[in-house]
Order: sequence, then structure tokens, then C-alpha cells
Amino acid sequence: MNIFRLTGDLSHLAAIVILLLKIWKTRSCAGISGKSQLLFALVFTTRYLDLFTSFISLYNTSMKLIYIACSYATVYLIYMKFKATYDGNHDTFRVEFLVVPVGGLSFLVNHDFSPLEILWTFSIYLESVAILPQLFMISKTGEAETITTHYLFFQGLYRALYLVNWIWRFYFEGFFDLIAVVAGVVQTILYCDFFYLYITKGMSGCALPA
Amino acid sequence: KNAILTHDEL
Repeated sequence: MNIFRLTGDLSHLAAIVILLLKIWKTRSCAGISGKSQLLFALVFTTRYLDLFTSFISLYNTSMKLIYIACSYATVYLIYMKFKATYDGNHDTFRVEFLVVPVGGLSFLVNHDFSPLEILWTFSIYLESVAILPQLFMISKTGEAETITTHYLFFQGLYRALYLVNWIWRFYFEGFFDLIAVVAGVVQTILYCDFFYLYITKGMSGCALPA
Repeated sequence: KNAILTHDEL
């Protein structure tokens, strides 16, 4: 554990909690892509199956449980409790275009051809592109609420901090996970355009160009 | 091979 990894995890947690609180407080999920949130729930579910097979630390286990619980709560709020406010007409990204190729790739390129490992690999690949329905939705409507941009900022910051964490671990621990690093780089790149707009538009409800 | 790999990151 290093400071970049810890702040990365906390950024990730901040993003998840910001989104959950926004929906809860405003009683609305307008502008939020339910499809991205479903994909994130699928990411956490397939990645954290190792909760049943290996114990790493109390921190590790509790964070996993919190991420899973929050992502399911978010999906519940969008598709059940506040379904009336869900902007399904603008959430038109075809998720099968992500899930199918990512599924195929996780069978072909993985560390070990075993069920748990393939599911872990699937989750890593899927996470790197899971935000696309959300970005697609914003590009369709042309704008995002301030709080939604904060959510995206913390999501992007989390992966950027993980990249620094991996550089750190490579130099100081000799740790290098090619699959995680490549997917992490892809994921971070997807946020670059957004980061630029977030900072130049004064971190407020930006009108984001398509 | 086929040992369960441990992933210590989240």
C-alpha cells in the first residue's frame, strides 16, 4: 500500500458516494447513465468473487463489500426507486458492443485460463470502458450537471492515481501486472478529454461538446 | 499454472 494507491481507492469511493448521494438527495437520476452503472455493478461482481477464495486484509475486504453494496444501491435507485426520473431515451449506448468483445478478449488474453481468473480479467477490461455509455449520454444531451462532472472527475482521478501507484510498485516492489496496466491506461485516456473540459470550464456544469 | 492468483488491488 502506498499513498497513490490509497488516494486512488478513496477517489474511487468518493466518486461512488457522490453519485449515490446526488441521486438520493435530489430524488432524481436525470443525466445519469443507468447502463454505465449496471456495467460497474457487473465489474465489481465479477472482480470480487475472490472474496470467497482469498483474504488479503480487512481494508481490502471491507472496501470490496462497500463498492459492491454502493454499486447495487445505485442501480436500484436508477432502475427501481427513481425509475420515473431515469432518462432512458438518452441512454442509448449499445452495451453489447462492449460486453461481447470484452468477454471474448478476456478468454483470449489472461494470466490464467481458469474461471475466476477469466472473470477477473473480464472485469478489468470492462471497467476500462464502462464509463462510455455515460460519456455518450453527455455528448448526446450536450451537458452535464455540476455534480455529475465531479463524479466523472473522481472516477478519472482514481485511475490516474492507480497509474502512479503502478509506476511506484514497479520501481519499489518489482510488481507489474500488464493486463491491469494496459486497461488502466485505456481507462485513463478516456477521461483526458473530460479532464481538460472540467478544468478549463471552471469545474462547473460544463456544456461538453460531442 | 491454475493456482488461484491473488489480486491485492481493488
